[in-house]
Amino acid sequence: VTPAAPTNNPSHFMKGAIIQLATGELKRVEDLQTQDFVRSAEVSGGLKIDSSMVMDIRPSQQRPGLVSLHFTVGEQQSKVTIDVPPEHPFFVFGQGWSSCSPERTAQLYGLTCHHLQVGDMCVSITLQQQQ
Amino acid sequence: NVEPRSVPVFPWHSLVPFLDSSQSG
Repeated sequence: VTPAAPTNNPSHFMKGAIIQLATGELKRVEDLQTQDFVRSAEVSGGLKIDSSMVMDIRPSQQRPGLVSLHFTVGEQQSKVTIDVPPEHPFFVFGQGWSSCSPERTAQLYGLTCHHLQVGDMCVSITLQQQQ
Repeated sequence: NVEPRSVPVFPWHSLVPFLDSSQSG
């Protein structure tokens, strides 16, 4: 299990935070769209966008207060589990920001979220395999 | 004179998880 995400509230998720895409364009975090991530990965060269499907969501056994998210990642359908705070937002293809606790996400970041569910396909990144 | 306030700008890849698909388990 990957160590928990930092529990301090990352400011790049704060509503109004300015995000720089690989194209150089600047957008607010709440205005990002799926295409922005896909395009940025294409331009960045070294990174690849993966589709990570949420397979299971349950309270973390090791870290009370966090949730364990079980993903299958990329073409190989690798199994990856991460522990995150319930308010941590994930970008779901075609849907936008989603979290296990949209109320807490709105309270802490001001970011409006959908409810993350099993079966949601999240944007994740990995290193581009050298050809 | 008002000091220009610098606005932090974050890179796009800081927003999405790095789930290295070579990981497993």
